[in-house]
Amino acid sequence: LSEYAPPPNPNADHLVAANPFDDNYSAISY
Amino acid sequence: MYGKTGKGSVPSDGQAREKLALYVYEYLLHVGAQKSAQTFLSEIRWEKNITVGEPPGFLHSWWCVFWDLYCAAPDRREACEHSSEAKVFQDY
Amino acid sequence: MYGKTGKGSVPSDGQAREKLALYVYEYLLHVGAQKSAQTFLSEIRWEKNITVGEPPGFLHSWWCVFWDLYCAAPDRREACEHSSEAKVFQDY
Repeated sequence: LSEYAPPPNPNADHLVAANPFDDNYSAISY
Repeated sequence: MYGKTGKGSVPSDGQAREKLALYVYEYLLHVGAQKSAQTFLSEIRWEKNITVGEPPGFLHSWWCVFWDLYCAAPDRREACEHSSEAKVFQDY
Repeated sequence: MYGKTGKGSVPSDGQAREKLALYVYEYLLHVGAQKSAQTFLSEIRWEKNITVGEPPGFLHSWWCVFWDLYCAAPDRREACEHSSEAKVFQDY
């Protein structure tokens, strides 16, 4: 993988592709 | 600023790369490229469970706004289609 | 603004969708997900010839700028890492 690839193990077990402009974004994304 | 090739990367770049991968995965699913989406996860070695949002997904929504504004820039608007709102925003 | 689901789509939306597919393909190649990139083209039945740009590519570059600015917004900057340039830009 190149230097531009995402970190191999993201820091959350469960990732949520939520809209970052949603009001409760920070709560649901981590 | 926009041509940066990763040099002088900013503190948020690591998180930005993670978010972009997440939204690209969601985009691939929503455009019907399921096999590509699964292949992508295994190639970046993400064995995580992922919840995706409503179609068309955030990357698509964000990109349409971005592309409209990009096309409405004063030095591009003659060549690219764009909305009047984007033109007003740029001129403002 | 970012939640739009294509309603009231703007003139550039058609072109935006095609460009997004192109730059997602370029992104997949530049992160090293070659198999996913090829699978993506075949799943969306893309026939045109593609010339990709320099790494990291247009989508990655713009996304990192966007994410940096997003994180530097006054109501988010305490919680998110961001560059000082993005903070100046937001405050300006």
